[in-house]
Amino acid sequence: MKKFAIAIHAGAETVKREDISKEQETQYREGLQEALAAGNAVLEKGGSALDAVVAAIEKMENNPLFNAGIGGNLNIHGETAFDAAIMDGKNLKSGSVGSIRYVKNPIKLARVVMEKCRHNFMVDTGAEEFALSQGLELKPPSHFVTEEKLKSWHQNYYDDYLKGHD
Amino acid sequence: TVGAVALDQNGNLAAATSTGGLNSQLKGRLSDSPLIGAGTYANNPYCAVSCTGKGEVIMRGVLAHEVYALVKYAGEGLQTASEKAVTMHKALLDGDMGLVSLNQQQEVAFAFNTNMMKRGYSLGGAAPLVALWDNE
Repeated sequence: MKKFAIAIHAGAETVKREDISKEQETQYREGLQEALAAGNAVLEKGGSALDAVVAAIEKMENNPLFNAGIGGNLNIHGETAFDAAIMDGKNLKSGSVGSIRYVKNPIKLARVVMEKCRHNFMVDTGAEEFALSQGLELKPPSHFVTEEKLKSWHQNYYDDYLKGHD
Repeated sequence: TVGAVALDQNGNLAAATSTGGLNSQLKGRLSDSPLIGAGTYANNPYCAVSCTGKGEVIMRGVLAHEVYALVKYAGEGLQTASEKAVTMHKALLDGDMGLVSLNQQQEVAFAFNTNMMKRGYSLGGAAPLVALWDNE
């Protein structure tokens, strides 16, 4: 039987255990399982590792619990902005995007940069213009901002500015 | 930050990382995630790696490529390489870091210096295993 596997993370941080409720823990675990299932579904059918990592990341970008896509952190101006990358171990091709604000799934844009762009790292409005040219789905900035992140931004503005976390 | 590494049935590895950055980061600040070799790296047959944590430290440590280098050039096993990459420059690169890595032999490694890293894996389509805390 041929080997296949997927592994994921959704952020490392130093937190007090009492700050994470049992309900939150359950939601995190469910979100991780959903992402693994999406990647596994690709691999089981003989799909590529590239397709599997995109499927898993897309699930997590769409999950407001994780710091990517919906639920992303807010910058000093209270805005979301996203970075993403993908790399193919077979041929060392890669695609990266940075500081993008309007693309629903940044990982999909990184993938098309890798496959269809003559550069391998695009940022800001140029990356978004490329997303438009490739027919990727765009969303308004409000799509990505959750009530929880907005509240946290208001409460922790100065502390976060000083220490921060990706 | 979220990340994924995968091995397909043809033996190919891939890595991907996506992030919303830091709370209250300056506008225009880029993270390690899109920097190949820092937050993301894949190279058959050695490993695929995705990182998370304090981006500025991960960039300076070129963390994802460090795992690859330790496997390829120092002959370390994947778990040892992953742990060394996170801990070996502690005095110079002080900050929260975590990573997931995978090789062509279907070995998965997690390494982190925090008390929590949301993580999980599945081998050969088996039921996924997920964990949050450092003692799981």
